[in-house]
Amino acid sequence: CTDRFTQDYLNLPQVKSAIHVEGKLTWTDCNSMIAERYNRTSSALPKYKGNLQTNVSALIYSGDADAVVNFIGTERWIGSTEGLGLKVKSKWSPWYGPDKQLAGYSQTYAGLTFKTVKGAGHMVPAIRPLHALYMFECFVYGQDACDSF
Amino acid sequence: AQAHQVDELPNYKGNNPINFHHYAGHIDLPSNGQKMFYWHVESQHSPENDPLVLWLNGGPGCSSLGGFFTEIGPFVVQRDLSVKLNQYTWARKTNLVFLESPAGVGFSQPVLNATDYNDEFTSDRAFEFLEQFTKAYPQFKNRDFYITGESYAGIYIPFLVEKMLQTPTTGLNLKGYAIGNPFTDAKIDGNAYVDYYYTHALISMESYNDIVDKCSDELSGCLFSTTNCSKPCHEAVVDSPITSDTPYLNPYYIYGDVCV
Repeated sequence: CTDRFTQDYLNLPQVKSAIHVEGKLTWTDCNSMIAERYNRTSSALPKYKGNLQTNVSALIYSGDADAVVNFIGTERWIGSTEGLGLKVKSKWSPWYGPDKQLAGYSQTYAGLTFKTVKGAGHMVPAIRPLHALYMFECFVYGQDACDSF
Repeated sequence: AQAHQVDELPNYKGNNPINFHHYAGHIDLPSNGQKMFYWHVESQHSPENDPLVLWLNGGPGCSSLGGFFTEIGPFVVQRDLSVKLNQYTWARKTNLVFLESPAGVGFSQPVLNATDYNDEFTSDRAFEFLEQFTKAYPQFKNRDFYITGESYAGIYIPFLVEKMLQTPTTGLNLKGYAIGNPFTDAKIDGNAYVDYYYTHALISMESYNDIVDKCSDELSGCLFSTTNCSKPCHEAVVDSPITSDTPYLNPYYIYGDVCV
């Protein structure tokens, strides 16, 4: 229930003052009115085709206990021909956290790495904070940082 | 643009003093005067050298401060509204900036005209925010930069990456992006929903076969609305536990408790 505590906290007058929010703004986690108004793009795949042609690295990760935007669909838009159809460079294999526990599975493609995070939901760091931090720092700093985490 | 050091947060409870600086406030965008709220947390390792990382929650319409307090930021709010330190914060070795985007979300203002709520406009304003941010915090000029986020940020981020690649005027050195459970393609992501339920034993083979038979490629339209959904497909979905058992299941975390 940390999302509820967060909402109560951010609406405390002394918190709003500390973070320089003026006036009578009320903070909510999500604004349903914007969600309803928003003209959503049906697919980001055309953007990937250009973005993957550069040296900018990409990590896509999936908490495997999320049904809503789940890893099955994610793997399909990365690897299948109905999606990007990226070629596999390194096949599906387990990855382990600094606690030596199985943290998920990983597959690398040309220009993109896909990892699952075992047991995590939609908000991965909320459920698997250690494995999420490790995965993130390994992505940013590389294998040496991973090894000395 | 100015940097705003966060004044002392109330109800802070911790055994150790805070060993990092953090800043929060609004940055005005020159193009239309939007006031974008951000919270910037310096790295606990080497803030003068570590990369800058932008975090975006999804929705669309959800605040990145949600990600700050429930996922990767340095503080966690407890039941009594005190805050404690998060030992797993991504600010351990990176400088973080959480942006409430688009305007109308959280403390970012104002609410826009409906026609402005689209991904081109949102990514253009996020890009403009980054230009102003590096003016307020010039130490980040030429700094390695990463974009991170989750869910509908699966759309926001590829748009923003493309914008930064085409218009390298922020002064940031874009190195990479990382997206968690990214909504990316309505058809592929939407149609995977029923496969996930079946392969995780949340619906029966009979329900699965019924949905597959009657829905074809239209499933995503039937899960989130009935606009593009045939009557047989709609009935198959509604009659299955996918929709009838939702009060007892958190689909965002199928093994988790439902918060009542």
